[in-house]
Amino acid sequence: SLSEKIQAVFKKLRNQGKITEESLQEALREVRRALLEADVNLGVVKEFITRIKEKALGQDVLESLTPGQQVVKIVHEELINLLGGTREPLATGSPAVILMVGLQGSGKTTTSAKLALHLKKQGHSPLLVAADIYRPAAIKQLQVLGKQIGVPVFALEDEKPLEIVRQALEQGGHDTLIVDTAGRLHIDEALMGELHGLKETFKPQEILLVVDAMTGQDAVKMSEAFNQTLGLSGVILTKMDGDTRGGAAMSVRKVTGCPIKFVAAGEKLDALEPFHPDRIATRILG
Amino acid sequence: VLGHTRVDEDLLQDLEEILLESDVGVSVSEEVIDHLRKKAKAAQLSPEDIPEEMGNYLEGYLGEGTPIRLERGKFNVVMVVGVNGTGKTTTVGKLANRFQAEGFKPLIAAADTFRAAAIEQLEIWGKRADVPVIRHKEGGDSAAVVFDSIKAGQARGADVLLIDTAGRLHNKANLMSELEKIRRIVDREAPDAYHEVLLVLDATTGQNGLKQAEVFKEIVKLTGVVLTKLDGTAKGGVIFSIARDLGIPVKAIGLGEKLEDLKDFNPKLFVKALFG
Ligand SMILES: Nc1nc2c(ncn2[C@@H]2O[C@H](COP(=O)(O)OP(=O)(O)OP(=O)(O)O)[C@@H](O)[C@H]2O)c(=O)[nH]1
Ligand SMILES: Nc1nc2c(ncn2[C@@H]2O[C@H](COP(=O)(O)OP(=O)(O)OP(=O)(O)O)[C@@H](O)[C@H]2O)c(=O)[nH]1
Ligand SMILES: [Mg+2]
Ligand SMILES: [Mg+2]
Repeated sequence: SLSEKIQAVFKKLRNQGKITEESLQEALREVRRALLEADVNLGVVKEFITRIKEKALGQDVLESLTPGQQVVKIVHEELINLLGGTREPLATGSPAVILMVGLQGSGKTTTSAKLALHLKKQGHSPLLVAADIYRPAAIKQLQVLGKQIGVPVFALEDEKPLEIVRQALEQGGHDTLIVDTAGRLHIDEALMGELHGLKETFKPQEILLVVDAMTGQDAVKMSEAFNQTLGLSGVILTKMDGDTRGGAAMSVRKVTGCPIKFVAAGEKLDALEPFHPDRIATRILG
Repeated sequence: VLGHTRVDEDLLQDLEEILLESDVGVSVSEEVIDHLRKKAKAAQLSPEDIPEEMGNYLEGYLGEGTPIRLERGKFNVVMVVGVNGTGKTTTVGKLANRFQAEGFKPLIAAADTFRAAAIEQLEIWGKRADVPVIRHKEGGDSAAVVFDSIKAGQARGADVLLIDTAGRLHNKANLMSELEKIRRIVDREAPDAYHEVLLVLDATTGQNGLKQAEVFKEIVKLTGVVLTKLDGTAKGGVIFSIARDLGIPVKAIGLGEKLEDLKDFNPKLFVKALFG
């Protein structure tokens, strides 16, 4: 584990009778390696290491009796700070509109249904809106999921997403609309424009970026692009029931500044949990 | 390379960063940079020599391009496997279309009997490719679909059976043993068939892609990888580790969401795109 490797660095150097800034450098190289292997974006890693080094020197780690332990503690704390902080509830409205966005296959449709079930259990009256008009059987997929959880799904044949959401809002009787959109590349101008149009027209209370936890270095480019076009309000990390370290969480959080609102860890519709920064930090550090 | 007057640690570090940012991973990146460092010294390389040297070394991991090559006049079984959402169903549609165009008589087995509307999604792709789809009802036994599809294929004189399987995380033992069972049925019912078992891997995936390949290889003996979503900005660099550590070649790449968006894997172009 990383903490064992860091301890080993200082133990070896202590046995050589000297703990210097060089030993801190070596410990930081272990941290860098661990974060890169965990898929944290390179730029984010570099900034993080700089912060760790400042803190370590600032806390006179090199004078301490247990420099290894100190460094591990700083890394852990800094990571938890970065992944942040308070549990933010979903925004409300009358009705609240939640827009689900992200790359192809990240888990938007499944997560939309999970979110609907979560809200229903809390006593809300959600409506799922099928605004993916491109993917084969996307509407059917959402309808099947909606039926499983007893949440209505609004869908229209042969209409564009703008019109679908407009008519969904005219339905009334629901305090929250969860709009499932088609997966798209952040470099697809037309499709990003479509999302921008939805945002400008309906001013959603939440725009949630659904991110696959196994995403690698590309997490920064794509989340930055979605954030710049839409102004995200939050992130949902999916497929956390896999064994990926999940460094994308750190990258996306750092680069967008958005809170990670939920973690999805399973294919069943009750597999949605609040985000626990300490658990994710431990996992990323390996 | 531009702006460097000699091959020094600064240049090597810049190159290493390009590799890391392409998901090549720490281990392979270090190996490549070590090679460049040694070669630069031994052969007195200048910065202008570096791109070609690095390109050749990277291509060395990937070997010659190995396309998906079916055997004419034989029964072929092409099974796609992989974790959730990587593009398996879409890739089956693309492959069915390609094989049809190449003069084969394909048949599709809808062996994802679990996920909502998975069968309907595949049926639409089958219609687009003009290839029939064998299906049971949602919630049925996927192994039974595969068994029936092999029988149907043999009865109809189909010469390639494409099997779409449900997405599954490799750390789920029960799901992996379901896949193993499907593989056994194929081996048992079509023992003389040419088998292609393709891991469909999303190019946006980081180092976990290596773990995926390891476990799927162990369970279903992979013959290749289809790297999808390369039309995005992700580089798919994890395939170098997959080649080096597991010897599994990338055979095709997905470049979009339409029927024709599948190409043979070209190692030279792939390496070039890392620095593009
Ligand atoms: N194991 C696991 N699978 C998940 C999770 N979330 C989604 N999935 C699966 O991931 C696959 C893709 O999910 P979808 O909901 O279709 O993804 P999407 O973002 O809507 O896909 P597009 O609409 O094509 O962009 C499906 O097989 C889901 O069952 C999760 O938290 N864990
Ligand atoms: N841009 C792009 N999108 C792709 C590509 N291949 C597949 N997709 C999209 O990725 C999403 C998921 O594709 P699927 O074919 O449903 O993936 P899957 O692996 O079958 O998913 P599960 O069965 O749920 O595990 C869909 O929105 C596809 O259109 C590709 O090469 N490029
Ligand atoms: Mg969807
Ligand atoms: Mg599928």
